[in-house]
Amino acid sequence: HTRNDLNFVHFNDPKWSGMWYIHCGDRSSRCRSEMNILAAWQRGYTGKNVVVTILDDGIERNHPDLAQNYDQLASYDVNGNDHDPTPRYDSSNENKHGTRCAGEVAAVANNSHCIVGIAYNARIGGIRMLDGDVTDVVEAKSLGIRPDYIDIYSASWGPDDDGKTVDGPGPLAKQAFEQGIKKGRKGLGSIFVWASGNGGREGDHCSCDGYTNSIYTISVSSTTENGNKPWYLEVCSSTLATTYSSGEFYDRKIVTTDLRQRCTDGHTGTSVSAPMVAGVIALALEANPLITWRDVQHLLVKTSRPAHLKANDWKTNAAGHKVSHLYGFGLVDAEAMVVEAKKWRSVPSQHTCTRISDRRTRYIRPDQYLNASISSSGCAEQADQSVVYLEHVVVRVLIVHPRRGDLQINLISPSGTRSQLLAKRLLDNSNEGFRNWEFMTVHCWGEKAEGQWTLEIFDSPSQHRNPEVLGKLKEWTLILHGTAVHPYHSHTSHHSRSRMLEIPSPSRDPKAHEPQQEITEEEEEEYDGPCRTECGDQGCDGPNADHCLNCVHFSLRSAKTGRTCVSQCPLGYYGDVEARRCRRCFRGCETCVGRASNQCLSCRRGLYLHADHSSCVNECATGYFADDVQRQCAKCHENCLKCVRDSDRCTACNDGYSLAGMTCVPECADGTFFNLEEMKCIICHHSCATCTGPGKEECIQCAKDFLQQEWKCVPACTEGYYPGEAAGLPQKMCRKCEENCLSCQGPGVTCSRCREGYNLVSRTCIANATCNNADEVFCEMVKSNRLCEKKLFRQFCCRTCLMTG
Amino acid sequence: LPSQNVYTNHWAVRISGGREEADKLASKYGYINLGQIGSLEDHYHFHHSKVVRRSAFSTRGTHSFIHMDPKVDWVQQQVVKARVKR
Repeated sequence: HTRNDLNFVHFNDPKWSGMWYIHCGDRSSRCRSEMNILAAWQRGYTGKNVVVTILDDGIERNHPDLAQNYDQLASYDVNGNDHDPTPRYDSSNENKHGTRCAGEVAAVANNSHCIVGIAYNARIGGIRMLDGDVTDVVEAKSLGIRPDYIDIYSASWGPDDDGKTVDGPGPLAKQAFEQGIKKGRKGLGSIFVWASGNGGREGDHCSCDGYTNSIYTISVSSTTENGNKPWYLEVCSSTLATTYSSGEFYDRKIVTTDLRQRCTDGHTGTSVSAPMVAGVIALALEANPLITWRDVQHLLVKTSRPAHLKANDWKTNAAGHKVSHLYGFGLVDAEAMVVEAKKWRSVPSQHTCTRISDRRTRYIRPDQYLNASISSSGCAEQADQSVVYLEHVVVRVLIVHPRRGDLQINLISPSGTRSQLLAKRLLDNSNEGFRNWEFMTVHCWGEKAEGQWTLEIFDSPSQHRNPEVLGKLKEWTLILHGTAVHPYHSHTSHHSRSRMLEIPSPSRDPKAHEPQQEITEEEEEEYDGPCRTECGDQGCDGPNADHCLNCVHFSLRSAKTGRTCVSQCPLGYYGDVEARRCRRCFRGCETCVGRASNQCLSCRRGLYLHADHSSCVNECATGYFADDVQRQCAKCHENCLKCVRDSDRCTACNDGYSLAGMTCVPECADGTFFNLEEMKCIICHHSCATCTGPGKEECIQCAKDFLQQEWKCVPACTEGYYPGEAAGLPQKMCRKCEENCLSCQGPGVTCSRCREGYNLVSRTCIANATCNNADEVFCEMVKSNRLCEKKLFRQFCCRTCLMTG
Repeated sequence: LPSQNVYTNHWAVRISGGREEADKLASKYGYINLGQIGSLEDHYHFHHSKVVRRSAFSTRGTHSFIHMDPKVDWVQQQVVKARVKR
């Protein structure tokens, strides 16, 4: 339990007080703010300029909690093949899922409506792809939409969690994942967040879901308010982190946005955990937009904590990480994520080392362990494949078996960490076995790769089987992912390098030290050995570059501070050719042509070169953005007034243009809207004064003589509605008549016509069949108690009693 | 029961030579090219309106000759994948 922190931030959103997983709402009660979201906000991170999309059944883009952050460019309708991901509405509200997930990421804060998203200033889009036949093409298309624009893809779906399905991405979706991590976010890699399964009650195992089980996805599980395992949760070794979600009826639930502009605190399962982590990652990306897809996974491993989460399998692996099959590395910590992300240096490149077992068939005998080992050097002999420090470990197996659900598979790392790749699945009767299925574990993260890896298979028949048919392990492959050097310690060299650039010191040049050991004391008096090649015609009084009496090219530093000869001036200096000296650039310049502030060619870390003035600045001027890779202020697109990270990621537009997502499009006159496909203004439906699209349901304001009814503009209110004033709107609005009333004059009891099966009694509609045997005495009782005046009792015998006088 | 594939009237096709070449091949066999599949280069989404929308069998007809066209590197009729919201 953490400090009561309500006083730090308060939002006027009606459900804010119920968002127990973000803040402590009540001083007297226990609270659970271990996800430290509030603390991340207090550090100033709210997801600004980060783009998240929800792969699901659509997103209600005009929901008051989403409209402001809605990003059309992060959205697409794969099912309908157009740009509008609005869900298909039906009476069962089947397509509410995407809208619910979206709110958790980026619901607008302090707008007096519903909730506050974890990254409440992030851009949010939706990819509608679950409301139709899902195929490999549909999945691949969805995973590859605008990979340079969208930072985070959040998905809360997958193959059935029925405890008997083994399924994953097809060949195209696999390629889409690979493309995303290689090329997405301009080479930094797309971030895919996935909800681990909901099949806990069916004994399902998330290793049988190829999406959560992929190294490219961040698999997220859930815990209840009290840190218990929720009934729906699946165990598995590929889960990376956890968030709070719903549990038993007595556990508090998660609140989020709902279809038809509403809010909900219904059961959320693991589905809400993916967007929660997507929101936390958005905060981290705001803190450091240059982190790669693997950096994000390292950050989660490093910062997630067991907190108060209860599991009987928490263990500390050989790299010191606490990990569990229920919760991965534990509850996400948003504050730790932003703090670490801010100072994070990218981990070294990913290497992959693959070892295949011999092709000897091994029989899996019932109730016996089959152990198969592979000894791995971590591919030390091949520099480009060498894995010393582990990240993900994948085991590909070819197993034939008469009943797949009877199998349990474990992997034991050289350091002795045992991860359960598969638990017994009572409902899985399939005889298909595992045909090159890939299991994945994150439990060895940070451990050393070298040594003996053991695959342990146990077959425990749960029902009668033909004893003559044995399972067989035909082949298995160990795929180790990781780095050749320590992912964090290798940064020390980066740090020392940057220090070296700040204070150039010739003594750090290793070459300068090479001959030093050969120098003897008597040589100090008169040196007649060879001079360094950088020494000029006056020779030297010693073997090093700082023993030169003059220089061929440039001298660096003064005689007082130890002058030395160099062929080129180091960073922070420029070569004064006439004086043959290296002179300091202006403060902040890394390379320059002179000592003035406007003679810089490049800038030191943290500063940006303004090309027009050749000067280094802390912040780029309006119309420019800070290019962190080139370390310069680059021009925004010509239509943008302000932009971030890229010339075409606009945050404000020049006159005559307005923002559509993060693109500046020409402002369209009233009665027209900007069509992104045709890139021009197109006329709205005749019933709209302003609109967001061509349909009659896409009006923002209604045309003259039209009234707003539900989401449409109509010439006159239809049956069951009456025209009324709308606060803040120039035109009238059609409001609903009282229940069962077909026409009315206004609000309350003003009905003039009723629905079939109802009768008009005292301007209200009363059901026909009510109380047709009321006698005089009974009616007297109704009358004396004035029941007909009370709304609750209106159905109660009023009609009959009125008719009988 | 073993899971039964449900075949759709959509195809994924890999063709090198760009969009134009893909359009040509699509029309040659009666398909409509719905464009590149996400960010996968040379992969196109074809649709055939005269093939039944959902079928238990991979349908045969003149459209299936596309499998044999030398300009086509790879082609796959799309199968419905059961996906569940969590």
